[in-house]
Amino acid sequence: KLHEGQHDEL
Amino acid sequence: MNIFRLFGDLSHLAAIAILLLKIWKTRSCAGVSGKTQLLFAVCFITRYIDLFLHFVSLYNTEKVMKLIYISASVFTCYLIFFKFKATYDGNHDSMRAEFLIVPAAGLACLINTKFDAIEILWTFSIYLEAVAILPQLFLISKTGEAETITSHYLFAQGSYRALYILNWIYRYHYESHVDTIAIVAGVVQTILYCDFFYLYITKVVKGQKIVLPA
Repeated sequence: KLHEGQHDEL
Repeated sequence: MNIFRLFGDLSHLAAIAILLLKIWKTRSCAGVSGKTQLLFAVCFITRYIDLFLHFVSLYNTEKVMKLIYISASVFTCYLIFFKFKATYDGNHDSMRAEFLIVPAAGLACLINTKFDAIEILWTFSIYLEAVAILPQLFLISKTGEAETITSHYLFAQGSYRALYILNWIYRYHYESHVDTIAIVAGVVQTILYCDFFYLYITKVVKGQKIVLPA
């Protein structure tokens, strides 16, 4: 699960 | 990574390549909105600002893609506003970009996941991207037509975020991953293309040109 606010998309 | 996001990114790359080729080959940016290209460049720079802050070695494709997006969009703006400036249709590219930038910036300060600089810039970039195509659609409605190659560019550009919606559905279902701000903005962005998609599928696919009003 991504931590809050991390965006892993372009 | 899933097939929808992969094809979404490929469609986005294709759009950028089609537009660059059109301008470079025809040595003209007629029918292309310089404002939309500027807004896209702003979107990429504000979204990928981390590349400039803590530069990490280009160890994965994502970093390379981000650099390609930034450099290609800046180069496109250079072609439009400098190299082929004489062919830039400034009179028809008349939508006020400030009417898109200011609300996107304001909304990014109001609705975001975390009130810190990087996150606000990312949110601004997402909101701005949703409406960045409007000057281009506005220009086409003013000139009343779109070159076929420009229609292909718009189709690829619109398809990229439409495919991302499928990617978000996939990730919600299989990874229970949700990025609400990106999803809402992506849906708005794709809805703005609906009219064009209809014209593209009913006309361009049959070899006709898009002429407005339809």
